[in-house]
Amino acid sequence: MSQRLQSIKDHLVESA
Amino acid sequence: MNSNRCQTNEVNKFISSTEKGPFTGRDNTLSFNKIGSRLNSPPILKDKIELKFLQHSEDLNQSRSYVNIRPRTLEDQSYKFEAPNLNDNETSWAKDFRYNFPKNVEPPIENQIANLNINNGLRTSQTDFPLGFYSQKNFNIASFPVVDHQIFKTTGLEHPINSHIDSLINAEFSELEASSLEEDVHTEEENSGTSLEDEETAMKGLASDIIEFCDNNSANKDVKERLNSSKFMGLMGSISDGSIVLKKDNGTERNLQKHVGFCFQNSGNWAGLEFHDVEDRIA
Repeated sequence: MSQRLQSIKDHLVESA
Repeated sequence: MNSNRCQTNEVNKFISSTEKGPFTGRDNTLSFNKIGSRLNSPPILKDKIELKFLQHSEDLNQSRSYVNIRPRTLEDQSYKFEAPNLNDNETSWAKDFRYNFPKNVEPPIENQIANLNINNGLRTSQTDFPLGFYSQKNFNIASFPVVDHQIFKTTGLEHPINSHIDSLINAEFSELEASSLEEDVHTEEENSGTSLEDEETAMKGLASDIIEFCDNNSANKDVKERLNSSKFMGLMGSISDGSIVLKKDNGTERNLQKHVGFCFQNSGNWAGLEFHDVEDRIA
């Protein structure tokens, strides 16, 4: 579960 | 080579040819072809099986690398079998053959019937031949147990799969697979039991990071408002402030699969959509 959230966060950081 | 040509016995000729080594020389090939043509065998093919046979042919002379197989009937009824001659210089093949040959060999039933009708006068008592050989005059190769030289005990050649051994291997494999699956379940239970709190702590930290990141990086006010009103950001806020926690479902009659999901800390109800287990199988 936390891995999914981590991947969402990483994706947000990359997109910014 | 000359001694080969003087041999009248086909079996001895074949043995003396193999003792010289693999069929790579011209002389051996010639004599082998001659025997092959007499037995109406197909021409020699340089395929994989033959190459393996040639490769292992030297082992045939050094050790007992052949095995006896059960009697089989050959189509050539006219070819007369001749036993290896008794002498001191006989090959290991002949010695092993004589030693292992069964004392009382019963020919196939169809041959027994044929002998009753046709060769009744020719049959002699088997006790006259203590070494297990029939007399040459009324013996044909059709009822003789064939020693197959192409079945080796070496691991390099293909063996027919023994169904009994195969079933034993399958049973052992199933047992190992069952124990392996059991270990996986225990490991998963231990891991999920100890790490659920750690997982929840990590989730809280990540949710806070995401909220903070979105606050700081939203391009304009309108986008920021829409983002904050989304279900996702609402869930992140609830996780970060602890109103929604992780809960382990031990499975119900409806959902047999164990899973970890979000639930409201106060009421204990599941947050978001209800979990539905989907059976993992190919339709």
